[in-house]
Amino acid sequence: NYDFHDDSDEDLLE
Amino acid sequence: EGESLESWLNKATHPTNRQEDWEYIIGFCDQINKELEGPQIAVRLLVHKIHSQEWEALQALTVLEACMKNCGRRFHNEIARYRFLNELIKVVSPKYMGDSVSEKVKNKIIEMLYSWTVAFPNEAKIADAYQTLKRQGLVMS
Repeated sequence: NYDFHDDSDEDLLE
Repeated sequence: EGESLESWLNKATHPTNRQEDWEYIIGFCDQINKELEGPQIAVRLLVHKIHSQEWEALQALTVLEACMKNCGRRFHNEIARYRFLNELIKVVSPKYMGDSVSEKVKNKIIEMLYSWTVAFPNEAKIADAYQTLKRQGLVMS
């Protein structure tokens, strides 16, 4: 099935 | 039928729905599983509730726990992102919202984060977020 997978992410907050 | 994710979550976290909230919580999870972008939308809605006042935040965390059990891998993928984990860190850390948030909410978040490090040992980002809180002395083991 169509699996829109967006791997973008932010940096971890310190 | 056809209730939006937002209306399910609003009902599940509304103080006047304390008795029948479980019906709304399951309705929220079912709706997530029906929608292509269910997890992405749900996580954004949950963050907004978790940043609200105590009762709504605690109830949103209960909904989050139910989603982790009922919404599968697609939902876990959204939780294991810094984009979401940072929002939990903001609630707990005094550098952000921590000083104005009740201990009950902060402790529940820490407990949930810890349970995810155990349940998902290969999700490095979850472990990183937990370690960040531990380094800041915010985790009372």
